[in-house]
Amino acid sequence: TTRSWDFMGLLDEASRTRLESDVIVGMLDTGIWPESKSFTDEGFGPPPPKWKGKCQSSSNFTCNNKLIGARFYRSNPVEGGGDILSPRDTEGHGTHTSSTAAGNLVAQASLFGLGLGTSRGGVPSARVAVYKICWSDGCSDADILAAFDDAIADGVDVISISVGGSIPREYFKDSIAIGAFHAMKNGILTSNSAGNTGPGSATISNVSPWSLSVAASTIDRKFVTKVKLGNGKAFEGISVNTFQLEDKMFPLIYAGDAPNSTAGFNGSLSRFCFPGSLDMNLVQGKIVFCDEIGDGTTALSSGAIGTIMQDANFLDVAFVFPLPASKLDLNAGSKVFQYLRSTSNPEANIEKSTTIDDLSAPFVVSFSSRGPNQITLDILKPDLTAPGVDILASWSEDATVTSLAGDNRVVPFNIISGTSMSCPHATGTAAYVKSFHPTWSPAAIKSALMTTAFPMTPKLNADAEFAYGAGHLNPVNAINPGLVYDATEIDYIKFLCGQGFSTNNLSLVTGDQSNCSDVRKTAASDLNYPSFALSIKTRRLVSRVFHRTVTNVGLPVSTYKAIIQAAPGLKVTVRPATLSFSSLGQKISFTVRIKAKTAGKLISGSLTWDDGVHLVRSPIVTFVN
Amino acid sequence: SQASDDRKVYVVYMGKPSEVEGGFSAASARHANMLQQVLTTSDASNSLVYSYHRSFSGFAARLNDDEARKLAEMEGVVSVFVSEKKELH
Repeated sequence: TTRSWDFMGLLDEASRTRLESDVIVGMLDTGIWPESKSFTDEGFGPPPPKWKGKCQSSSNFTCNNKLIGARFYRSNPVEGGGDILSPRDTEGHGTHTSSTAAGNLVAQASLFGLGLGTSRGGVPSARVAVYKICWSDGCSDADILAAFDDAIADGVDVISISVGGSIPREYFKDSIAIGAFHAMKNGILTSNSAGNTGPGSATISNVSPWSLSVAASTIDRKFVTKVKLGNGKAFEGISVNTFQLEDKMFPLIYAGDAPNSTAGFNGSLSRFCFPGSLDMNLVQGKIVFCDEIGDGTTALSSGAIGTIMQDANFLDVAFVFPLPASKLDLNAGSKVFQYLRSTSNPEANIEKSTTIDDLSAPFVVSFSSRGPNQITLDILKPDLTAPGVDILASWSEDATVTSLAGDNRVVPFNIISGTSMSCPHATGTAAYVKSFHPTWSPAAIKSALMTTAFPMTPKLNADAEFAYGAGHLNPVNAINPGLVYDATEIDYIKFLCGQGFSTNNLSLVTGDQSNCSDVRKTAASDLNYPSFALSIKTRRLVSRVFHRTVTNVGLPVSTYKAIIQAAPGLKVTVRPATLSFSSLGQKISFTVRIKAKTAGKLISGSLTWDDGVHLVRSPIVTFVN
Repeated sequence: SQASDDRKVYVVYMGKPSEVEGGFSAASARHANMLQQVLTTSDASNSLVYSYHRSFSGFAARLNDDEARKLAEMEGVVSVFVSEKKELH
């Protein structure tokens, strides 16, 4: 990416090369475009000795010392859709996520000049192993599990999977949760996208406590596309428009005035630019004004030279279209409509996009899935947020910019949005932390990412922690968290016992004689998690004690004091309120008593351990479910 | 033929690989044996899609609902679920 890592303050450090080169990032996605400059192996030595993976190479696909592994998984027969039985990415998504997590530095990267800069991943010197699980018809559970089975055994250090289902599943009926559990057992953190079904409440589907669930937020670069009208007025829309129209005015037509009546459409349908609804004879060579955002294909296939759309939604993300396009909010849209109705020869032009600084960044984008977690209410999800809006990263040259009919633009870099894009930022950061601390457990790395996150504000996201979890990813501080909330397999087993899983099933999962009657069943609120969530059924006063243990990974001798922030209605007491450490690795337990009377939907607070050097911050959330 | 048409890919999750898991051939043979006990019309080798054995144990197979139910009741099985499609985010 050309901006997001700088936005988070992670600058290029050449001296990191040797440490990072031992880290292997496993990407479960649509494969990879191996010829991308993001994956050349100049300066890379042979793979680290721990690597046991392979490259399913063929006549036109080879790995190298950067891209050290590539496999593909396809349980159903390939039936068209442009799929090829190869790790080669024909979609673009996997190339984009891989380069975001661990791509090389590539100078002069841009999409037709947009987003120009030096592209890089979070750990440019790390190795990449790709596991192609997604095809034109989706990503099947059977293939996902096959990829996890291999990736874990191959020796990857971090797993990234920007994929999810439509609804949350019970932990051992969810392929990603199962795979991530066994990854955790083997010391591998799985970073997982939260989903794109926001902003509705309880829309997040990837919720296992042993994986990291990543929401998507904006960066300070915003793509805007100016629309000029024949009356001299201009409006700033949101899109990524790579096209440069001639510097002249083009006829403008309202889609509602151009129905394809021979196909049975009237103006009340064509105004939305539904497929097939426009009369080619009326829109040919014109700019079409639509009353709803679409993908632009209707206008393009009808012969329009551009489209202006008005929509109340998606005002915080810029999409790419296969023709000159700009999306206006309803205020600007109504002005365009008034102009259309005020003259017999309306005209317009759509300029190529430019970028502006977005001073409101970061905030969680509207489409990012929200908590609460519907499988375990008392585990806060998402865990944190990371850049996922208008991200420029590498692209497959076996795909086009939009993959839509009529789009012939083949590019080495593309700009797209999604929690798919935020997830590999967290993956890259986890790999970055792992390169400094190779022995840290997945839970410790996850804790480091969460407790060092930049706090965010409910002023920009009213659903607060349900949008951003612990806050915004902070790679620079994540390597030095001071304290970590560690957890091992047995802690998750106790948690699962508390969730009602049977001894029989759990002993199969662990492979030992784990018995829920022999271990203290852990309430979800007592899992040693780096955040605190208390769900309440009624709006009466509720009190609960959370047990936690922190491990000192900061200064050998240090004293941390508890700093509590709590909104009205929330009372938080920490005992002891001071933690004194005398050695590295020392563990100290404490309790957090939360008393809450929820007047509204959610009350936020936080616990921060402060030793004068480190701020170890955990969000506290109480909510009525 | 109709029974075959009703078949969907199911995941049969069996937890950690056992100590005697062996390599792919051993795991695959064991999973095929389990399958053969529940299959009514199909051959296990045609039904088996994947044998998971390197990092955890289990398999994916083409089954009808009845066969899946029988597998779910077998010893050593943690869960059985239809292999659904997830989406890119």
